[in-house]
Amino acid sequence: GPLSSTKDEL
Amino acid sequence: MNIFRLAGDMTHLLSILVLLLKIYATKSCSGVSRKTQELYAIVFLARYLDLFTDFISVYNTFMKIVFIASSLAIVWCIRVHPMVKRSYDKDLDTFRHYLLVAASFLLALFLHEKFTFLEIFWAFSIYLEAVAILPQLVLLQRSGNVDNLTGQYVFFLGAYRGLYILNWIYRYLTEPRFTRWIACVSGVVQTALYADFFYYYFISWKNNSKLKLPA
Repeated sequence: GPLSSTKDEL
Repeated sequence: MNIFRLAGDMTHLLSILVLLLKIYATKSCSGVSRKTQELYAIVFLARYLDLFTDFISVYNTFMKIVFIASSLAIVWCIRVHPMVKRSYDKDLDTFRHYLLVAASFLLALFLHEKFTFLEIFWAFSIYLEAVAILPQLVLLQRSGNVDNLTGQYVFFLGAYRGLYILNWIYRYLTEPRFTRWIACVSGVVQTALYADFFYYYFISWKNNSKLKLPA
């Protein structure tokens, strides 16, 4: 999948 | 989510609770750098701009709100609360922290994942967090002996990003496409800045003596 650009970390 | 990241977030939360306890219990911010607290408030505000647009999880949103609210509350305490404000030692807290803000923002303009508003502010917050502890470390060196709660605050604050490094190693090994170079490199630099503090903190713990950083 695409680079996980969503920032799932704090 | 993995155990390293959860432990990191809980350690970060603990550092904030210890600092709040110190300020509330002693009604004093002696030994605490207001500038580091201001830098952390900027870090959270710049990093969590997507608070209302990107919903990741209840945990993620809740922790973001806690970090933003607590950092602003601490800055408010040190700047406004009459009892606490009086104990702030501005002659010791002299680090030119606006230079750290400027340098981090400049670096973010050149080094980011995507040239978008959110990504540049996210990279800015990552770089700024890496150096945000500098005013506090300089203050500790100047203020001689460090009270226990302030020492524990700095210890947990440094430890949380160290745990995040373990989280990034774990994710790199378990998730095929995980790359987070900006956060990883910055996180290593951030944790390295605590190296001598960790050393003296360990010595004081081993000898059961007062924490003292050499001037």
